[in-house]
Amino acid sequence: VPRIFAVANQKGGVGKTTTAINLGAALAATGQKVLIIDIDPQGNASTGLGIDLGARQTTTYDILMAGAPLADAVQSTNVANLAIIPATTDLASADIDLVANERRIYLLQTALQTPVGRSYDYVLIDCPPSLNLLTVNAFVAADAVIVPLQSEFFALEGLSQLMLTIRDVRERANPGLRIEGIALTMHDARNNLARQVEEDARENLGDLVFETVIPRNVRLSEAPSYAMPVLDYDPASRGAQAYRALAAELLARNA
Amino acid sequence: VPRIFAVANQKGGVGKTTTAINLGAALAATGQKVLIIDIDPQGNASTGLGIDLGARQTTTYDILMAGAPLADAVQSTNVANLAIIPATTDLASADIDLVANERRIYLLQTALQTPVGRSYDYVLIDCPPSLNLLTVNAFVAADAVIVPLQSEFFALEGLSQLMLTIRDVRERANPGLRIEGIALTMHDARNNLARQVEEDARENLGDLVFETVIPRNVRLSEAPSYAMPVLDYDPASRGAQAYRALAAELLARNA
Ligand SMILES: Nc1ncnc2c1ncn2[C@@H]1O[C@H](COP(=O)(O)OP(=O)(O)OP(=O)(O)O)[C@@H](O)[C@H]1O
Ligand SMILES: Nc1ncnc2c1ncn2[C@@H]1O[C@H](COP(=O)(O)OP(=O)(O)OP(=O)(O)O)[C@@H](O)[C@H]1O
Ligand SMILES: [Mg+2]
Ligand SMILES: [Mg+2]
Repeated sequence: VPRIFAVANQKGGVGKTTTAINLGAALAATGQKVLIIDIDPQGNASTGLGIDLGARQTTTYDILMAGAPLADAVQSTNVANLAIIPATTDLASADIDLVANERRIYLLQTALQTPVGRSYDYVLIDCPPSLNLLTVNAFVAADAVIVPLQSEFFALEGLSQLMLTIRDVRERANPGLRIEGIALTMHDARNNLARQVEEDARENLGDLVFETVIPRNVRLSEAPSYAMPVLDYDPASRGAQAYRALAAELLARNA
Repeated sequence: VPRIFAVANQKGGVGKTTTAINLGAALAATGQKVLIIDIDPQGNASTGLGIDLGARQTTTYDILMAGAPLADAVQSTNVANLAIIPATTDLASADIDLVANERRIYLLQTALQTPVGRSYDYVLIDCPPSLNLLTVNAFVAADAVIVPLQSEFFALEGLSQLMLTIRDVRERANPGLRIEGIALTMHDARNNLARQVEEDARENLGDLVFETVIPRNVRLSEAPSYAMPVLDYDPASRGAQAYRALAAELLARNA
């Protein structure tokens, strides 16, 4: 049975997609069978793994809206052991389209409870920058949440609201939901603010914060334009090393 | 009658809030009367201008949901000539709460067409990272859109969808809506990718791209933790200089 993680934070641009793609690729490199589910209408995870717009036939939208089987939407990527369910902008109207569906928060969970869904070791769900129905679907389907946190002032402000929403979903629909870990991203150790955010986070959140810190590394932002994870684009980069370390930490926690 | 700009881009973390606060402050410093409207449930613009959570009595949510008069929600800030209408997380459910209201896309526009709304020279609306009902309200109320664009691959991907939505609103509800300009943000001229994005943007979008480029400057990310715009936090910084230049360019275009 897979371990299912929602990669979520309503603050925009904190490294959710970059974490889903590269942590996914790093887990796959160790032989784990990994599925990435893109539920962001921006479809950045799909693009970053080379799924052209024209190749997104059956998507996350079809699974949620039309009950399409997971197996129809899964596509392989150029990365061994790494598959993806792509997203399109259709997802942007999900909140409105599904408002009359009483089971609207359970749709992704139900789709994953199938033989195909259970055939993976890890499932990573890349969430949009919002605490809307799409992110709630990910929280209901997931065992735990991985929270990328940029070492910036505005990013910290949103954390308490994110935790409230996780608690709300735990009480209403998914009793086992917890935070797997908070991953500090785009971290620049030379920067006072970043060092202070790290200190505050470790002091207040303790073990919830992963040991591994993802540094700001331009190779991470270049890789998606070549439609590959940084592990393939520049395996020796600090970004690649950091995501391999994060994967190792996650594997050790879930051994 | 004010010039009303929506500061929008569904891509997360591209500098919407930072632009709304600092462009607003720079315009105010030239003697223009400026109102910032925070319509993002994260409420970052409200926090960045020192409006504590406990001080957000009448908010954007009350204007949209309960027809509260604009005058009740406007608060002064520590910056001369700069006022704000604060946001709270209540806004997160606006799409669902307003689904039955036929006038749901005109609510902000109607609120601004009052003596108080008309008493400003510039109105800047800080949008959430989404093309949802809140951003559409801003597009219907606005004369034009200011688009912060991070010099990154994923940021470019979303631009065409943003332009489609602007065109859609122009055809359905606001015939005069146009793009005021695209502001390159967090730009690092030493970085190949950033230089290439700037080249591509100017080649493909021409005059739509502001001359002024906002550099990556840590003082911009430090300023909100002191609840002040960078123009007050560090007036000599490259960030402050850039936003003063952007304000001058906007004033010249709208003279
Ligand atoms: N550690 C890093 N170093 C340098 N650049 C990074 C790093 N992580 C992410 N980036 C870049 O920063 C930008 C934001 O990252 P990303 O798109 O992954 O964030 P996100 O949280 O998924 O954004 P959104 O909220 O829009 O979904 C991207 O252009 C990405 O390439
Ligand atoms: N030019 C810049 N140089 C350095 N840091 C910046 C710059 N502009 C913005 N930042 C920082 O980058 C982060 C993202 O910026 P900001 O929050 O303004 O983006 P946004 O588009 O409003 O995000 P969201 O999509 O979550 O609303 C913030 O922590 C901000 O302080
Ligand atoms: Mg993303
Ligand atoms: Mg913002």
